[in-house]
Amino acid sequence: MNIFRLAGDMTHLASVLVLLLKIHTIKSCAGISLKTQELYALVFATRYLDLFTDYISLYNTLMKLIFLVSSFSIVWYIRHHKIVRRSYDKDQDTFRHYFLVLPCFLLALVINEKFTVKEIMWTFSLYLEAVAILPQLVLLQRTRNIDNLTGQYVFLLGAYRSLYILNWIYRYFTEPHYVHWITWISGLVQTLLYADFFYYYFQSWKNNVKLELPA
Amino acid sequence: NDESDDHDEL
Repeated sequence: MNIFRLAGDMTHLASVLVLLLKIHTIKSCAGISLKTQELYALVFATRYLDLFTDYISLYNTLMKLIFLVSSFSIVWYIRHHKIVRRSYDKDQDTFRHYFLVLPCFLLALVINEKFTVKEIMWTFSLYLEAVAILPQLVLLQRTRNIDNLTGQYVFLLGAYRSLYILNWIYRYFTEPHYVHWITWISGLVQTLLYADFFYYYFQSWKNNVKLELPA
Repeated sequence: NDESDDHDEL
């Protein structure tokens, strides 16, 4: 464990808690893409299959449980909670995210480190996580006005991915055997997707204006 | 090396 990875995990945890806090306190999911949340729940479900079989550390198991419970409860809130579901804008959240699932699965079948069920599901979760933010970014472009919590949520997610890239660079230089091209490339693609959001986020923060993404 | 199959990152 290195500081970049710990900071990345904490930032990722913060992003999920910010979202849960927003939904739970103001009982609203305005501006949040249910599709992205469903993709994240699928990412965790397929990545943490080894939750009960491979024990790595208490930290690892605990964090996996937190991410699983929080991602599925966010989906539950938006779909079933009688008040929150009313604020879900399904007419705007129209990204056909199922079209992302199949290509990621096929790619995982072709490009993976080992052709085993667990490894293919893990690789699938990596590719899916790389594109899971797309419905949310599309929704932000559409709704234009981004409320603070949603902006912070996407910002924290981007920060978590950026910290993970620093973690991989650190591990590459400190652990001779640590080479995971698949992880690195899909992680890089994912981080690049946030790049333009970051640009507009900092612009609005610097000029102290409301965050707006160009149509 | 068996390090590759156990993914220790979240």
